[in-house]
Amino acid sequence: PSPFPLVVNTWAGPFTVATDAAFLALAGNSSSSSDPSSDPFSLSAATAIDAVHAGCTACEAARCDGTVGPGGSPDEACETTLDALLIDGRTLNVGAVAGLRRVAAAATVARHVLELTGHSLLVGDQATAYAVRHGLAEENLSSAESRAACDAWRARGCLPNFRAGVVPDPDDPECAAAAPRAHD
Amino acid sequence: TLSLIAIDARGNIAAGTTTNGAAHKIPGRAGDAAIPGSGAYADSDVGACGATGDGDIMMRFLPCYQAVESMRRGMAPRDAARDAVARMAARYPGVRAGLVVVSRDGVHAGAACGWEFQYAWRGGGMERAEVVVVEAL
Repeated sequence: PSPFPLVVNTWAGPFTVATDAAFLALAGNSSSSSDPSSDPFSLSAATAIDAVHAGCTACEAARCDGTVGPGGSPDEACETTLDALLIDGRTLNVGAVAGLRRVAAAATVARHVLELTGHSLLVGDQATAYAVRHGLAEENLSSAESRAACDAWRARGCLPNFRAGVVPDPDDPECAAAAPRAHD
Repeated sequence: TLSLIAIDARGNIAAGTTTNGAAHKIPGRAGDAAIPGSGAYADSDVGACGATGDGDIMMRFLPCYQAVESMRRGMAPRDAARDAVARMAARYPGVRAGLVVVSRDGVHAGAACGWEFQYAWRGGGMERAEVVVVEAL
């Protein structure tokens, strides 16, 4: 039997919501409840890029294990920012956002960059402004969990952060043991 | 971090990422998920790759670009994934990284270092996703 359509993604557990959303998009059974006529990226004839967009969007909405979408991984200032990327393997066209602030639908902004610009990567506040001009809403991306995590991190005597050559030293073994190592 | 690869019925391949990055990062920091070839890469003529891990290190190696280009030069997905991870581990032995690589004909495999990595997949007529556990090199 044909292995296609095929969806493969990092991690398991809560991340299979993305696997299923992408697969169902390709299989023509999108669970999207939006009106296709008003959806600029309608899944009525889903392609691989539609499926990737659907999978990423589902994971953002589900906040997969807290590392995707709003409400997770606060920075030193307690703010949640988002990174996302889409790449079309037919054309090698890329749309991406980095350090996206106050907009939850990062993959959708990346889709706009992919299809509605000649650029590859928009960052920070200007990526936010671009998203807002395309109708996406600004909102606070913090959650009770991210605020608590940030408060706890600030309360520690040593800050297991990403700075180097400073005091407190984030490489101090006692500091390293004080918090799990963060990663992407 | 989610990194996801899709191949449609016509063989078109796409890949993408979405993440809120590393906790307690310095404001303004961007991770590897936004960097083409690092968090994901795809070429419909060859295959695709998705990655997760220590993004500040991984973006220095573009492991997904490396893996896809290795497949273009004839490597199998498993070998391409292991080669890309080994290149990072050789310079950063403590790096945590997980890669999943898919060839254009649908063969997939993973490689990891620093942790046990998992990936999920669903294809053809499968009713649900299956999970593959990848031991660290």
